[in-house]
Amino acid sequence: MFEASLAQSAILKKVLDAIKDLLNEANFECTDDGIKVQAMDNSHVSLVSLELRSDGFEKYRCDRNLSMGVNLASMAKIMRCSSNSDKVTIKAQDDNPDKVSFIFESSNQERISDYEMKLMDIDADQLGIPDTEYSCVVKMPSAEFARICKDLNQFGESLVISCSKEGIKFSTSGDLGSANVKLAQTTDADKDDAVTIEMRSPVTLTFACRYLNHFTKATPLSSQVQLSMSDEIPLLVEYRIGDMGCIKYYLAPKIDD
Amino acid sequence: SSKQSSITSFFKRK
Repeated sequence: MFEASLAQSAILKKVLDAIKDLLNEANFECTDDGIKVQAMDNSHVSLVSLELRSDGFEKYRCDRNLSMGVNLASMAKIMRCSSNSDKVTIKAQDDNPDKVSFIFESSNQERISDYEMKLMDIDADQLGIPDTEYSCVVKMPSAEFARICKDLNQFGESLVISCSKEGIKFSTSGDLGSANVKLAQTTDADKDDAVTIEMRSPVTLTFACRYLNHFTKATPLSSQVQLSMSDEIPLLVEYRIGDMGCIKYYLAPKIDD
Repeated sequence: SSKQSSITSFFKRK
């Protein structure tokens, strides 16, 4: 038997909204430790790695390891049927289930709804993500990052991110012209709108804006975003999910010919 | 111009 409850449906709704436009389907791997999802987008340019730890659930029971093939658009539709304050319970039989149930209970207990979703057989490879010591790790307000990716995408398809000890610079150019946004490291590091940079060595990388604008769909999950960069390897964009997990987006860089 | 690389050239299938 697999059964997991969250006191508030809001967090799960935001998680689905953060991945449903980038991924069509994914395997939800359920174990004692929690729920993990790892999947590439269709073009194999980006990879999403999601983790929801069991101790972050109000109730969590996973008698046997379980893999559920989920169509994310369908799950997002079901999640949108819940109110943010509803308690949500996910239930599935653990001997190779072909469906999963979602039960939403309103906070005043007057409304209980349940949705059953068919599961799919998804034979997706799992990728090994090597541990990496990044040259630059930048923490910044997630709304700021979302704003930059959205604004600069109007000027060009590619975003050049260069990071040094002075700060982080986002640049683009196209038919319209060019645009640059420079953020200096802030002094007061522990405020929510702080920009902090841990730099081992300067980096300059180029990425396709469209993927970054998919990643920023996770902005409602966290007020901060962390960008980890080293030359010639994928960018890591990380949003924490409360104190129960995180969502990591990896984006392969554009390499000069 | 710059060419988009694939994530699978950095992360190997298990």
